[in-house]
Amino acid sequence: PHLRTFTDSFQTCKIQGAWPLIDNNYLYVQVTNTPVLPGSTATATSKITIIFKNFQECVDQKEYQAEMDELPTAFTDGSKNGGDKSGANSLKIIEKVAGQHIEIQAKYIGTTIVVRQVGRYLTFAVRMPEEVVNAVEDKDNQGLHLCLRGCPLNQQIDFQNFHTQAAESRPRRQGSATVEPFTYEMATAKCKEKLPVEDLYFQSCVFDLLTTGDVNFTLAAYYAFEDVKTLHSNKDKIHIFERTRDLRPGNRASRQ
Amino acid sequence: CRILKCTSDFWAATSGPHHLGAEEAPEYCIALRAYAHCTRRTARTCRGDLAYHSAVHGIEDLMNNHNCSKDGPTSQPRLRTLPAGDSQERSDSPEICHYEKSFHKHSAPPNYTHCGLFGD
Repeated sequence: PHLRTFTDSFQTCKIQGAWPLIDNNYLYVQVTNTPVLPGSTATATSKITIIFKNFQECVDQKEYQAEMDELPTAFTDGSKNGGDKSGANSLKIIEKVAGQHIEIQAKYIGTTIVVRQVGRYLTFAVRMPEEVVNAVEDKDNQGLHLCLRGCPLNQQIDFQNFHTQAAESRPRRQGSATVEPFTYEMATAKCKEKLPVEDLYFQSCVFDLLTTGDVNFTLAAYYAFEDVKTLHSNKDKIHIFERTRDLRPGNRASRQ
Repeated sequence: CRILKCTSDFWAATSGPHHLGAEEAPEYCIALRAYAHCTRRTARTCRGDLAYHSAVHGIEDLMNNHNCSKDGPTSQPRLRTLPAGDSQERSDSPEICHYEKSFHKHSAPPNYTHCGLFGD
């Protein structure tokens, strides 16, 4: 999947299996990614687990879990808010489009989470105060959180190389024989319909069409961009044009 | 080295109109432990910094003086700007459950960040 971190780094990652996105004093988010095609390194998100930790008089611990073809409008215990405490309504799930789009508002931590199902796969977006992002007991011993630290180097896909290859080898078809083929021109034309600005959302869309042939990924990129427009606090930084590529050994996965 | 930020956070949590005195020892210990946590986080970058080493020794002394144990809860970051010693008010007020309201009342507006994951 394509990851835009809290520091506006943009990466395309393999990250097959379960990976933590966020882990702080208030919130834990984990995604599970599965290959979009048998034997492919390209994966997409098939499951999202969100745990809101117990917090004072506001909320009990609540877990939300979305899977392919199952986007609930309630927490796993069936409730739609933070439980029985006096401030329980400071956490609530709102259904935007049945089976396609939910929003979780966690007012007690100033956080909004958007989960969508687009095609078969899930997308995730969050707006969170910096102070909450950094609220961890022991920063030095913190593990990997993709939203904060980006993907490890060995999980990053050299998107630029792929992009160049695809452009140079046109009209070569990508993917296996079972995939609906997209030429580079077809992919760019399709993505331009939804994403007129040739930023990294547009490029991600092209990448996804070339690797999978699944036109639903056009919508995934489109909605991801719509979510950034809604959730990002700096309107001048909504578009990103230069992806984070720091593949030198020993360097951090993302530029902080 | 961000030791001064740790120190100012500690002062903010323990001074002001509702300053924490001896009668609020548990709250004071919580603030002290938070201060200790904060200094530990800065240890790598503050090596050799006089203010840092003073703070480390100062915290140790204060913890001994107030009989604070090293293990125990630390104050939550967003609570440190709330008036101290008003746990009853915090418990009953829905304001504590509204981050922006409680934050704006006592501090600068929060900075928000965004993270997203999509596609293949």
